[in-house]
Amino acid sequence: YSTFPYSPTWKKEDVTYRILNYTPDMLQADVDEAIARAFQLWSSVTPLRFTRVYGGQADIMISFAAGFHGDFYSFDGPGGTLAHAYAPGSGIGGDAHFDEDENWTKFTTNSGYNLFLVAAHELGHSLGLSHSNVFGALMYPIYMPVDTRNYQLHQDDIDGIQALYGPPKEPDALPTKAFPPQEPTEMIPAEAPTPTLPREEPTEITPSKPPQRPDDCDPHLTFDAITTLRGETLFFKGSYVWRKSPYFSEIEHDTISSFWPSLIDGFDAAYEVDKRDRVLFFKDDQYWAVSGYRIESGFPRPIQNLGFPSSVRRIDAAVHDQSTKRTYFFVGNKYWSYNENTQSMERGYPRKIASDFQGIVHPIDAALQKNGYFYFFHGSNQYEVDMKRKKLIRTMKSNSWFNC
Amino acid sequence: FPVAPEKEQKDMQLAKKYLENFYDFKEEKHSLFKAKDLSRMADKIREMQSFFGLEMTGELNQKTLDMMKQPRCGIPDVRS
Repeated sequence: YSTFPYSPTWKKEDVTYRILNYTPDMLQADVDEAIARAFQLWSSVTPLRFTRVYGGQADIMISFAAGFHGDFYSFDGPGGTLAHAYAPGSGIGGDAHFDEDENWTKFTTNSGYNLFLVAAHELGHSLGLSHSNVFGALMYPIYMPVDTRNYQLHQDDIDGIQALYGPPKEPDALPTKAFPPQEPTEMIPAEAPTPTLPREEPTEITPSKPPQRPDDCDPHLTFDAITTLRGETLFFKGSYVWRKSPYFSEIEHDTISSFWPSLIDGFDAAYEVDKRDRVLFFKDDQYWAVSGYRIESGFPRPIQNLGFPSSVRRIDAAVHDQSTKRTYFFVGNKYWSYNENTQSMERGYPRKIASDFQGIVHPIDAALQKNGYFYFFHGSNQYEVDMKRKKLIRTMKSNSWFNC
Repeated sequence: FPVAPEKEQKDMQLAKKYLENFYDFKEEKHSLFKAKDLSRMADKIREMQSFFGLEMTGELNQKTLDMMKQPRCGIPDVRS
C-alpha cells in the first residue's frame, strides 16, 4: 500500500459524506446502497464512522460528472479513467467523482462497472490511501471485475488504512447503532430507475469488528486445508491464507477472497495436480477447480462426481502424490485413493488410515506433500510420513513452516 | 509481424498520455533533443512496468500497452 505525500488523514473519527447527484444508469436506492456498503468496508477495519448528510458541506462530496467538471482532471469518455478522488483535506479534499460516461451497475457484468467496487476504491483515496501495487488489493489502480457478494478487503488495504487510523475500537466502546448487512443479489437489473425521496434522518454507519487472523507462531494454530500452488504452499484457516513462497523470505498474509473472490471461506480440503496447473478446493459436499486466479467453469460440482458414496458429506483432507499420480482423500478414520490418470476412485478403498499409516491414529485436518515426504496435520501437530515405507518419521508443530 | 506504422503512432500517443496522467511524464513539446525525450519516456515506461510487475524493458511492448488500455482510477500511481 502507499499513502499520499505527507500522509493526510481526517483528524476526527466522525466523517460526513453527501451524494450530490445520481447516475441515471442505476436506481437511486442502489447508488445509495453501493456507496454505503463502500463506506462500511472501511469503517469495519478502522475507528472511523461515516454519516450521510443531505445538505450543506460534507467532508466527502460524491458526484457523477462527464468530461471537464471543474477540477484538474477531466474525464475521458467511456473506458479509460472511471473515477477519481482527492486525499483528505478541506474544499475539494476527500471528494469523489465518477465518470458519467461509464455505464454504472450494481452488478459485476461485462457491460458496465460495479459502482460499489469503484466507490470502495475511491473512498480509499478519500481516506488517505494512494495506489497499491499489490495485485488483488482494492487500492490496485486497475478495475478488476469480481463478485462482490461477501466482498472483503485485501490484507494490504487493511494494513494501509490501519497505518493511518489504527484498528477499530473495542466493541464495548462502539455506538450500538449497527449498519445492517446488505449483500446484493447478482441478478438482472431493473430497466427504469424510480426516484426515491431522501430520508430525513442521517444514516450512521458503524464498524463491526472483523475476525482476527491467528498469530503465525501461536502454538495452538490449526489449519482447515493446505495445498501447494505453482511451487508455493498455501495454508488455509477460515478466510485467511498464509502463503509460503520460494520467491520471498517472509510469510505473506492474505485472504481467500483476495485470490478467489467468489469462493466461500473455510475450505475442508485442497490439493494441487501440478501437471494440470489445477488446484481443487473442497467445502462440504462440493468442490471447485482453479487455475491460478481463474476459477474453472462448470464448478462447483458434487464430490460424488469423484466417486464418493452419498454417505460421504465432506472431505477432511486431500493430498496428491506427484510420483504415483494418486490423490488420497481422508474422511474420518478412513482414506480413499483416486487415480488422476483414469479419473476414477481405486478399488479396495476406503481403507483405515491407522492400518496403512502406523502412528496416525487421529482424523486428518489437512495434508501436504513436500520434499518427498507427506505431512498429515491434526490439530496443532503434524506428522511427517515417508509414503514409500508408510512410516512415521517425526512429529512437529503445525506451524513449523512459518519460521517461528 | 511488425506493427503497422499508423497503429504504432496511435499507441505512442496513448502511451504518452498515460504516462503524463499517471507517471508524471512531461513531453518537451519543442525540444530539439528527441533522443532525450525518448530516454525519459523509456524511464517512465520502466517505472510503470515495475509498478505493475511487468518485465522492465522500457519498451512499449504489447503487455505494457494492454495494461495501459485497462479501465482504471484516474489518480496517478506515482507522486508528482
